[in-house]
Amino acid sequence: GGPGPRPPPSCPQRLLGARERRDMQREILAVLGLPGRPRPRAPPAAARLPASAPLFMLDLYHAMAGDDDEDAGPLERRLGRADLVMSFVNMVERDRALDHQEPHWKEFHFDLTQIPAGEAVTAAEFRIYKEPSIHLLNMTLHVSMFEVVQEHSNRESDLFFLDLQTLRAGDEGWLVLDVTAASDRWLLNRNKDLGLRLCVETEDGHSVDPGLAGLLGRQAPRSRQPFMVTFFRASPSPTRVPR
Amino acid sequence: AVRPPKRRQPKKPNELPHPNKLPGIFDDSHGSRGRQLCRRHELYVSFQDLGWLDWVIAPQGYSAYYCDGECSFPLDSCMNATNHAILQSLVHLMKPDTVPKACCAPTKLSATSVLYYDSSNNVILRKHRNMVVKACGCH
Repeated sequence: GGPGPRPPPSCPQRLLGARERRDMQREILAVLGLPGRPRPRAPPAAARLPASAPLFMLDLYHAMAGDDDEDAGPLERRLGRADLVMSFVNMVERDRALDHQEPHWKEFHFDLTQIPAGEAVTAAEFRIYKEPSIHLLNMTLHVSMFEVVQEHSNRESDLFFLDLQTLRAGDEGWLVLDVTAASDRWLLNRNKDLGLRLCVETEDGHSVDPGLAGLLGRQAPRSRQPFMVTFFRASPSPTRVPR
Repeated sequence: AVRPPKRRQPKKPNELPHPNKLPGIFDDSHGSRGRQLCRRHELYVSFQDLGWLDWVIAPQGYSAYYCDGECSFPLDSCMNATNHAILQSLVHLMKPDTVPKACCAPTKLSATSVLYYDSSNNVILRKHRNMVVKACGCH
């Protein structure tokens, strides 16, 4: 209740027992918007190397912490509207590689059950690292991203176009593909994984294996593995009265 | 006889208290009625003390202001209790000797951002609005 005058120092301040302290911590976590105390799986020693998602999120954290500066870029503006940014690292990668006939593609499946309920997605992007391709010198490549809406055993999957980026075979760096349009379906099919399909074509329409184009998948070093980032706008949390 | 219409009290706007209407912190520390006016202190909420650094990546904690003493604008005069006030009340329960109860209605609040791992090792960045008290009603 309200903060009446503090008890006189003579009044014995009872310290909390272990269970009460745990209750208090749960209360504090609730104020921080957390259902409970996360217990991340302690990564094995080898996995302690900096990974792509935490490195990127730490940059976002510094950008969000200093979000007063006027010359905010597109990312900062996207950040300004977000209350919650989540990077998804647990994915299953499927490769339709060279030994198959064309078309070649890579698919990434993300577990959607970890997406917090009640949050509105304001933006989502898929980030994949590209190295210079030694096979397709000086070619222009078109990288397309689709959402796998429905898979069929006897025919091609139903796809929903999300984004297209054009780059040079010799380019290097993070390629960012906008997958925001896929989020409309997330809230409807939360129990289904989100499948994203990546295709690469040359100027004359030939399908290219994404690995040959220099796009790195799960086999890449940890700091260059692909991941997805989603920006959420929290629903206004109800005001709470101190107990 | 028709009673004169009752003069309705103008509805007091539910606004945050204006800092200038109060004896400032530079006045004598004992107000008019000899009470101990509350004074402003800095409170550091340490995630290290809470034992959370195994899943919180950044920051190590955050600092905010709090009032200590008998204040003129108690928290309950302001409907929307701030997250910080709730947090301070809870930390007070855990460390009653070092952290006083939240007592004052804030007039300036800012957000703090927390970067942490969830139980599936995804990395999450969450902005907590009205978490840090920058100025309060007594000062």
